[in-house]
Amino acid sequence: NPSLPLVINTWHFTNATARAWALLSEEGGSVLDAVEQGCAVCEREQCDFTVGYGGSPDENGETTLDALIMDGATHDVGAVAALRQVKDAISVARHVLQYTEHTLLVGSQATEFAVSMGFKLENLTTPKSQEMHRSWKEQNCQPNFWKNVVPDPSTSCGPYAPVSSMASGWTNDQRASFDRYNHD
Amino acid sequence: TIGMIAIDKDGKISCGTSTNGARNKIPGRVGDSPIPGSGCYVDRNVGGAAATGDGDVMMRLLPALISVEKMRDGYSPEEASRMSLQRIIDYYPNFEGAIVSASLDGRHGGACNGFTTFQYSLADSENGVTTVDVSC
Repeated sequence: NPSLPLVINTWHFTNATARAWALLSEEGGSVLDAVEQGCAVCEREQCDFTVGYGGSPDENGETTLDALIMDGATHDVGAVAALRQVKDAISVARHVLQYTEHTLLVGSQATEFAVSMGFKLENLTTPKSQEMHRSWKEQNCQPNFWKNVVPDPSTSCGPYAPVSSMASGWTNDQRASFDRYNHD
Repeated sequence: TIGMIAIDKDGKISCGTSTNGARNKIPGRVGDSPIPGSGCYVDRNVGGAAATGDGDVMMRLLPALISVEKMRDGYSPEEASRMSLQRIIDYYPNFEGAIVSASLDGRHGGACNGFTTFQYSLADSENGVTTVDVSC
């Protein structure tokens, strides 16, 4: 097909697209190389602070990373979730794909795996992510993802405790707002 | 989040995702990005798809898998993207998210819901590196 090779990715992250494209069209890289190195560009550039270190702090102010890589030829998958203290999430995912028979490693154990594979432990917190977390706390922890707890999570920070399903005001999902700068 | 699909000149395909997830999430929460069929999915005989948005919802309805299966049924990447999002919207009308899909013959398309705008990035032999605007 004359339009191939082809790279597409979500959002306007053209530096990532360009890196993947160069690997496929000029450097003889594989499609796995293209995806890994393309996504790694966004991890280094902290694309919109939605990828990589220093973005989307959790309620404790920690940034954790999720990544996946899938090989169409073999249907093999490597993935990491809630990866702590390692910046190169997509490369760790590729190591899961290439060096294990598992699909998904999570949390601190994923970090241990990464370190055993030669990745460096680093602090994923930055002044920017600290400011995001401080601002959220100053706004009474709004928005957040709690429901059916006390104190009222729509006005108060935690710690929270569950309320009975028989209590008035029991709710289903009231989704916090996702947008261009806050997404999975 | 970035979700990417790559197809080489021989039709080999892969996909990947990388994200730091939702802002202010409860510690330990994981979204759709590391879940096959949700954050992204590829099939060597069909094509691939990658999704972005509210990962708590997407991981319940596997939009990337659905889009690839719709392409297998003969729908275009744009149609398949819309249909996979509609599956989510049926349950979550206020869902905020988007999906991009590509078939092995080089066609591509996207769909979105709840965002004011959505762009995806594209590189192919005809256009070089560019962006595509999708109306939500």
